[in-house]
Amino acid sequence: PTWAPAKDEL
Amino acid sequence: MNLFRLFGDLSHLASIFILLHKIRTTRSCRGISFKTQALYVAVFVSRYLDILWEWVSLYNFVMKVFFIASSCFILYLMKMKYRPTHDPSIDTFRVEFLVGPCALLALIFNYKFTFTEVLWSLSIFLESLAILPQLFMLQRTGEAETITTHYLAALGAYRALYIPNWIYRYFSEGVVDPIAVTAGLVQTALYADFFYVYFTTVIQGQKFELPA
Repeated sequence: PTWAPAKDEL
Repeated sequence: MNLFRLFGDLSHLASIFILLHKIRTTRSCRGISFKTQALYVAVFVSRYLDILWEWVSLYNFVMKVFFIASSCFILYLMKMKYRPTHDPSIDTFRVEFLVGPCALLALIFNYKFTFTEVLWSLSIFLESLAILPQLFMLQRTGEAETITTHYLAALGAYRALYIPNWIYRYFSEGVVDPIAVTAGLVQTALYADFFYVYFTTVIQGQKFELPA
């Protein structure tokens, strides 16, 4: 998987 | 957006309204940890201040504004309006033992070593532990008003529902946020004991009481 921040989450 | 995340957010929203309802109807913030509420203000301000420079969606914007505003409002209610109903002598968790390690973790684990990214990491770590003063207080008093337990259940369900959301996103988008996931798992685990007592007492119509 791509390790990335889920900045669209709260 | 998937249903797990939507219901998680709605649960978070509900928890705030339950807490406001509790304070309003009982005209008291008895049983609520001021330290936990203050930590949530720190969490939301440090994480959601990105509304000033980042646009995700209207949903995201409105929710962020709501959580910053409502957490500040709750702090105001506790510190000003209902101040006499708050007893600091049972709200004794040492917050510095929690902020310190979180700050250290944020400096080590972040997506970029910039001020805003470290702040974002800090807010994630801090959120996972912010409930500790509240749970500590519950442990000390050994019991809680039913409405307070509903608040805690809704708050705990929010991050718990994010876990299936992350699994779903892993399969549908192939993306994993290791910092949020790790902190989210810790956060949910902290509620395990509370949830056990909640489901075996409050849901059965009994009073929430911890065994001595």
